[in-house]
Amino acid sequence: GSQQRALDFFFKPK
Amino acid sequence: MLEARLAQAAVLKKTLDAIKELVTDANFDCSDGGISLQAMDNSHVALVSLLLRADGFEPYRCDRNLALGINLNSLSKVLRSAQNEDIITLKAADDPDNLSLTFESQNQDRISEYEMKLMDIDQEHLGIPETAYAAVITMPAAEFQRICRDLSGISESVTIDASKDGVKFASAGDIGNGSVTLKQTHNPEEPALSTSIELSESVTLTFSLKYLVNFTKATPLAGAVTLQMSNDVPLLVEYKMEGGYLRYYLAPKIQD
Repeated sequence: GSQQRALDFFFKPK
Repeated sequence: MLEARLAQAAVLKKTLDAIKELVTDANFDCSDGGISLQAMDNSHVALVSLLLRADGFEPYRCDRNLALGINLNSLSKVLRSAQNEDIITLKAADDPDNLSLTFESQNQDRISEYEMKLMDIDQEHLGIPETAYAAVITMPAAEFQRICRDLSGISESVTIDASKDGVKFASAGDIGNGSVTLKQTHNPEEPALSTSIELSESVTLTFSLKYLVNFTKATPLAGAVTLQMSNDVPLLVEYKMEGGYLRYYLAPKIQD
């Protein structure tokens, strides 16, 4: 199976 | 203050249709460069980034930076009152409570005026790093829409595999499996109907089709769509329109 990753993992708050 | 006049209401109507199911409330950030929006969906899986450049409006005036906090469902309701061919003027004072919208028919025999309440939205902006993507695929927007819709009948997710042989969209689910492979094509008569694949290395990523199907609501905005991918980073789906762009980012799924 596969698990959905969150965007926060890749993009950090400015 | 802000004053922005857009020749075709259709652009704003279609843009709202393309983002309102993904994002509920968002700040429209107005500056002298134009109007932009960046917002994530509730589950922090997808991000919408919209730019309507100042040169897409005539005239455009924005004296100081403004963040217009807007409920997109409310704006969509107001925009339903505008005809596609209407000229739209957006106006807001400095530190505004309301956004004023005027819709003028082409021959100016009907003028509609609406005021919409604004809201305070405390929205964090994410820094999106400049990325040189390993695969850049440009294809007809309608083709991408059809592929996402068809494969969503098979599975919740799609694996996109970009290689020198082409780009393959593959899904496997309870009822079986399916795939669509696109080869590079060149249609000099109709560039928007061509598929181009620029590749520095092969990329394979898996994504939720629910989100991709949602992104394809932007199809009426552009003839072509560009997918940009690198391994282990979010997908960028871009619809370029006259005077700006609508970009979606989608986090990939990872194998357990």
